[in-house]
Formats: sequence, structure tokens, C-alpha cells
Amino acid sequence: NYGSGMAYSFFHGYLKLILPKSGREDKNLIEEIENYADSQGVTFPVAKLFILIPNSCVCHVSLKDDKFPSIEESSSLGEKIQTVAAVQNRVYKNSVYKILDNKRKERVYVCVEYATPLSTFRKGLESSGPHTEYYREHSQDIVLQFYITLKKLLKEDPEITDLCDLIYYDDMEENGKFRDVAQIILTRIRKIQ
Amino acid sequence: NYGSGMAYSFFHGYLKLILPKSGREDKNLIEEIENYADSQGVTFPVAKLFILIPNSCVCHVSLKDDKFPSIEESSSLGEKIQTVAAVQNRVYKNSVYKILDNKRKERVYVCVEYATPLSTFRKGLESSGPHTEYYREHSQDIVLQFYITLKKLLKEDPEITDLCDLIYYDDMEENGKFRDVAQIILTRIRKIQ
Ligand SMILES: Nc1nc(=O)c2ncn([C@@H]3O[C@@H]4COP(=O)(O)O[C@H]5[C@@H](O)[C@H](n6cnc7c(N)ncnc76)O[C@@H]5COP(=O)(O)O[C@@H]3[C@@H]4O)c2[nH]1
Repeated sequence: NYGSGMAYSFFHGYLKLILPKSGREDKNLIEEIENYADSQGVTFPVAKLFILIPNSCVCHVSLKDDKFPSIEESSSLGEKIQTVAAVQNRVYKNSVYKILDNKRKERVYVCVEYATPLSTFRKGLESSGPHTEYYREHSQDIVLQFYITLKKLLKEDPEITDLCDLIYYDDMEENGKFRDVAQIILTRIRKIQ
Repeated sequence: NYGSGMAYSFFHGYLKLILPKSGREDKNLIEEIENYADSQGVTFPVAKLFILIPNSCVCHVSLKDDKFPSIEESSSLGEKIQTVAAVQNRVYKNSVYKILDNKRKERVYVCVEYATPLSTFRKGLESSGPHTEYYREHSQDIVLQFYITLKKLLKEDPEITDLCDLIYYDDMEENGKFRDVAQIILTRIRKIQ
């Protein structure tokens, strides 16, 4: 089904490529983060890639957004360049954001992204196509299936299981406004620390 | 189902992003190809992105491969850089290859790639996971469903329909050897010309 298919694709086509060490020269995610933290003189409370899985599938272009006033963009981690399926020199890199923690009065660096397949799925829902009607009706199940399957794939792969944390959340309030994702991320960071 | 899901993902997450003009500064695929042809002094018989859909899902890392002696890599078309789903500055660019046409004694430039979702799907088949058994049994149907759905999505989008040509083919011979994809691409080019 669509949801578990998206999870397989995200796992084998992205997470498995970018998170671990892929060559002798390469670094895994933790080393990339340490490298960044040293060279930029900043601190990451948790050295993992946080993956946002919002129930609505609304993936804002950037986390730097008027709705999330405590979040700023920071430069990305090191690039991995790989020729894949005849696409020459495909560029992969994880994103870094800094979040102002108002309670503790500190600036927190974190490696975080939306689950890209959901963003693409959402674009599909907003278009018209042979299967769009069905996908719209079942979108909540599809997101849940994506989350459950991805969780399982990560758990069963010792090479990646500690490099990644899934945040599956209800991103909209009753009144249709978006919740502040900064708080959601900070809560998860403080829980793990 | 998995196949049509992959088609939606490839269409909305890639083809729709990279082929048309996305901004005033941007070029669409045809303009990118003309730009390249002018600056490098070469000829593209057909200004389209050819997408290889091999029945086996085996997507070689590059088309420059001992199995395809007439094909060489060339530099890629212009890059498009976009922040997508909080992934900052994601890099997209189409690949160019030159093919030696032995019959006509000429070197032909072509914009061609494998359908990347199939490469990812294949990696999934080679792994173990909650759904892998099912995917292996139905892989041929899944590829066919991918092709049919993608064909339909392209046909229904006037902005992209002429920028793309799908090559769905049996990539292996009876004896298990790979067919020379150079011949398959050249045959399609000569047919369109
Ligand atoms: N965050 C993030 N950064 C990346 O660089 C990246 N690359 C892929 N993905 C996501 O992993 C999964 C597997 O990727 P695959 O390559 O099989 O399919 C991809 C691939 O076939 C094609 N595509 C996307 N970006 C490119 C690209 N730069 N070059 C060629 N093809 C691309 O369009 C499909 C859907 O892409 P996304 O919907 O953006 O999400 C993908 C997908 O969910 C990424 N996610």
C-alpha cells in the first residue's frame, strides 16, 4: 500500500544513503554533526536526524516561517555526492536549524527535516489524477502506515536505528491553526537528553 | 498500490519540479538543453528527458558501464536549487550522456536517466523487511503499474507532456545478459526525430 511503499522508498532511497558511513572517506551522521559543532563552535544537544511526520502532511517550505518564530535556518551538514541510477552526481545533505528555547534562554542546534515523501504526497493530493480521490479519502491511514513501517525498518537496521528519531504529531489545533513545531521539537530533545 | 504511488512521487517530487520553468530566472528543459548545446557546441537530436524503465528494475549506477560500450558520461544540465519540506537548498539537475551511433558514425547527445524510484524499489527487494516478500512476488506488476500511471500523469499535464519520454523495456535477454541500452535509446531517438 502507498504508506508502507513511501516508507521503503524513504528508507532505501535516502536514510540508508546519507546517515551511515558509505565509504572510507565518509562520515556518518554523528561524525558530520561533531564536525559541524567543532568548526562552527555550537552545541547539538542530540546528535540525530529528527524527522517530522505531521498528520496533515503539510510540510512548510522551511522551518524558518512566521508560524514558528523561534526557529532560524543554519547552514547544512556536509554533502554526500553520489551517482545513482544514472543520475550523475546527485547531492544529498541534511539540514540544520537553530531553535531559541525561551524557557532555558539558550539557542539549540538540531538536525531536522520533514519526511519528504509526505510533502510530495501532499502535492499529489492537491492535484487531479487517476488515483487522487482514493488518496484523499485515505490520507490519514496512509500517513499512519508510513510512520509504522518506517519505525519498523529503522528498528531492524542496527546501522541506522540510533541515527534517526521520528516525530509523528498532530500538527494542527482544533481551530485549524498550526501548532508551533519549535515546542514539539524541543520537547522531544529534552526527553531524549 | 506501490507502483502508482511511485509514479505520483516521481511526478510531483521531481519531474514537476525540474522540467518546467519554475521562476522568471529559470529555464525549462528545452531551454536548458539549447543553452548546453550552444555553450558546448554539441547537438541533441531530441530535446526531451528520456526516462528508462527496465522491467528488471536493475538501474546501473551510470550508463557509462562495460555492458554499454558506446555510452560516455557528459556534464549535467544547469542546476535548480530549491528548499523543499524544510530540506534546505536541495540540488536537482538532469544528466547528459553521449552515445556513439556506430551505424551513422555520429556522436549523439541525450538527456537520459533511469526512473530513480525503481532503483530504490530494487534495493528494497534485496533487503529484508515487513513487506519484502510481497513486493518480490509482485515486482513485475508494480513496474507495469508505475509505467502506466506515470504515462497517464504526463499525458494529462500540458506543461510537462512534451518534455519527457518514457522507455519501458525488457532489459534482459533470455540468457540473463543485459541488452545494450545504447541501441534501445538510439532506436527511440531515431523514431521520434
Ligand atoms: N530530504 C531528502 N533529500 C534528498 O536529497 C532526497 N532524495 C530522495 N529523497 C526522498 O527519499 C525517497 C526515495 O527517493 P528516490 O530517489 O527513490 O525517489 C525520488 C527520485 O526518484 C526523484 N528525485 C527526487 N529528487 C531527485 C534528484 N535530485 N535527482 C533525481 N531524482 C530525484 O523523485 C522521487 C521522489 O522524491 P522525494 O519526494 O523528494 O522524496 C524522496 C523519496 O521519498 C530525499 N529526501
